[in-house]
Amino acid sequence: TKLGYYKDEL
Amino acid sequence: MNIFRLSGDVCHLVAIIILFLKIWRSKSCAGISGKSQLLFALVFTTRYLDLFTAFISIYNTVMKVVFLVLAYATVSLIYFRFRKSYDSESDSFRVEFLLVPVAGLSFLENYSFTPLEILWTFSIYLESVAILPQLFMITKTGEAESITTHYLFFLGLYRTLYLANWVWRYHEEGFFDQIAVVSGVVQTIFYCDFFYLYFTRVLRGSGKMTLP
Repeated sequence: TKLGYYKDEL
Repeated sequence: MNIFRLSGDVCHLVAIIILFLKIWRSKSCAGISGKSQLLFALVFTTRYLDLFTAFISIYNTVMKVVFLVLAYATVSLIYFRFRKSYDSESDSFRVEFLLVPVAGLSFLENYSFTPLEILWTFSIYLESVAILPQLFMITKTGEAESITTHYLFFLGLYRTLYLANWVWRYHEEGFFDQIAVVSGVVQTIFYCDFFYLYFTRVLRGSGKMTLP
């Protein structure tokens, strides 16, 4: 599982 | 994009529009916490700085601009155009008790120690607590107009739908954003008490929501 962030979210 | 994400964004937009129109049409911001609205404007400002650095999609850009414009328009209605109706006595939550810990935490717990990342993290943490001055104000005055409660309902529903979106994306994409998810859970918890009152008092009754 990748840890990361959804930069496409608002 | 999935159905939870899209409906979450729509709820968020609906909430912001409900509040703006309520103030605009009644020419009054009575019962509305200007501090919460200032915090939300700060949330959008610090999160959407990537408008200048990255292009994601037209949808993404348009929504970010709309949120920013509506947030500042709402703030200006409260603090300038209809400031006579602003109840600063009841809006007495000390925002520094939110801003200082949130700023500190965003320096300590972030994905990378760069200005944009720290500001993004700050916005995520701040959003989870930004509604507290509004909830505090309702607790203090003991009542809220039903239109204000509809605003809070859609605002709470938005982050609740995002939780479903994150579960969906974890299963579909194997991706997990711990900062957003933990903050989103905290944010949703703050609305649970309100949701209970909303369903038991506002939807079944009529008019204002009064607290026991």
